[in-house]
Amino acid sequence: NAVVVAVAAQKGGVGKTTSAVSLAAALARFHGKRVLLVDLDPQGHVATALQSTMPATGPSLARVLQDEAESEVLDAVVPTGIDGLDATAYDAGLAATEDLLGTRIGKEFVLRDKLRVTRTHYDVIVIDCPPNQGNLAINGLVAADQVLIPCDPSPLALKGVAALAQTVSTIAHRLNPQIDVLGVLLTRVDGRNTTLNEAIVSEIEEAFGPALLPVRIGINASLAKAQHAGTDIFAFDPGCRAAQQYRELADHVVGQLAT
Amino acid sequence: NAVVVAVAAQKGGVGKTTSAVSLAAALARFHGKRVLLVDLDPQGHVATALQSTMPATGPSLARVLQDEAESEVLDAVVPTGIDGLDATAYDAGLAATEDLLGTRIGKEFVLRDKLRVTRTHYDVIVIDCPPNQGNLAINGLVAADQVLIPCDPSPLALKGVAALAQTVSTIAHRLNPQIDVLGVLLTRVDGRNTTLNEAIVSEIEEAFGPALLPVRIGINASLAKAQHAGTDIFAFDPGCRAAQQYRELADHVVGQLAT
Ligand SMILES: Nc1ncnc2c1ncn2[C@@H]1O[C@H](COP(=O)(O)OP(=O)(O)OP(=O)(O)O)[C@@H](O)[C@H]1O
Ligand SMILES: Nc1ncnc2c1ncn2[C@@H]1O[C@H](COP(=O)(O)OP(=O)(O)OP(=O)(O)O)[C@@H](O)[C@H]1O
Ligand SMILES: [Mg+2]
Ligand SMILES: [Mg+2]
Repeated sequence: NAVVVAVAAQKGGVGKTTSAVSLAAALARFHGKRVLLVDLDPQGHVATALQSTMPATGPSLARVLQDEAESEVLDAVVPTGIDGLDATAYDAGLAATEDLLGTRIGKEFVLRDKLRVTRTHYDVIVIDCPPNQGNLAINGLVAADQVLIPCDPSPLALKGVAALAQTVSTIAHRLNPQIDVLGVLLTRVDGRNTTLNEAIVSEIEEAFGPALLPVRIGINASLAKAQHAGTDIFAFDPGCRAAQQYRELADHVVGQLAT
Repeated sequence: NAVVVAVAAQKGGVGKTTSAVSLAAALARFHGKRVLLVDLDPQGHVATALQSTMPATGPSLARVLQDEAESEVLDAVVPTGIDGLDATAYDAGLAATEDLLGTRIGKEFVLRDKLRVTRTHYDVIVIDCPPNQGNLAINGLVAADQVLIPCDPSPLALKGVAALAQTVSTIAHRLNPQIDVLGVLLTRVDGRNTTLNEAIVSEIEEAFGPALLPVRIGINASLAKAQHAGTDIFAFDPGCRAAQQYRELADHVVGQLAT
């Protein structure tokens, strides 16, 4: 049965998609895991980031989620061109799902239920969440065993981490007792901007102490360039620091999941 | 009657809040306009960005929007400490409004109707939208005369601009015939990263040509530092390039609104 890792943050632009894609790719490439990347964000940026080797369209995840019958997320999966990594296809219909889920009985459990069989086909499922705490994002958290929270060293991003940690603990009490915070991943750390970084890092450490992951992702233009080329960072610039740092993140995650 | 400018982008982290706050502050400080900043994002980052001079709490915008009676956005307004600039207070209740609006008759017109009297009290109303195309963001667009679309020079942000332009033209046909795209504002432009910038800029120019604004905002750490201090860029670092660029943006907007 797969371990489900949701990559979530209410704050926009902190590196959720970049981290979800890079982590999933590293788990498949360097740890021989069978990995599924589920894109719960109507923006569909997983498919954009991997567009050079993924099919442009595929079966609809929205239809699976909106279907009251027995369909599975597996029915909306396509290969990514990376060995061991599948992903859900781009689906413009996902935008409507946010509203349509709002009136369903047990609306928070829809994704978890649609992963019941899918989980038996993979070792790890990584979920890229949209930048909010709406119905799709909540579905991602309720389906998850672990939550990875990217945060860039900025006051606005920091404010969202506490709100999300609060949401996760509410979900743990009411909907998903086994959810755990894998950690806060500091992203886009700019080596030149030390005064603000240090102020933010010490605020995160004070607020979240042990939850701050030992791995940090520095600012690196190769990540956006890889997305422009439509490939993951390991295919685009395997020797760059960001590739190294995301590989270390995958090593850390595998270590954590093993315990 | 105030001109309403919505600052919108589905992509997260492209500088919507930073641009909304900086533009509104510049219009009040340098053009003597009476300005209202409406925060439609449940994250409430307008209040975070101005927290050193704004009251921490205030009347609830969510209650105004959810109220079927005659209340106005004006009932949820507080001073910001900047002469000529008011804003809606932080309101944790706004998160629930997204779902609650979903089932209302004429759900897209709620904000427009609640601005009917409010518009007579200001020269410009600037709306900070959340990073999606949900009910709150659509309300912002339907209430708007002009839409400012921040975009950073990244492939993922570029993809969202076309989707938003499509939504704006649907809104123009069905809900708000006078809406116009003020332009695409290039933000976080990093002088060191010219290859990707040039590739993205030429893709934007090809897709949106004249809509690309003549003013661009360079990457500048002072913007996040100002937010950490809870003041606008003009109070924090008035001589920096970002302050100059946002002042030029305000000059351009005033020129456009005058025509
Ligand atoms: N470490 C980094 N260094 C430099 N750029 C980065 C880094 N991580 C992410 N980026 C860039 O920052 C932007 C935001 O990242 P990304 O889109 O992954 O964030 P997100 O949280 O998924 O955004 P959204 O809230 O819109 O879903 C992208 O253009 C991406 O290429
Ligand atoms: N020109 C710039 N240079 C450097 N940093 C910037 C610039 N503009 C914005 N930022 C920083 O980038 C981050 C994202 O900006 P901001 O929060 O304004 O974007 P947003 O689009 O409102 O995000 P969200 O989608 O979460 O609402 C913030 O930490 C902000 O301080
Ligand atoms: Mg994303
Ligand atoms: Mg914002």
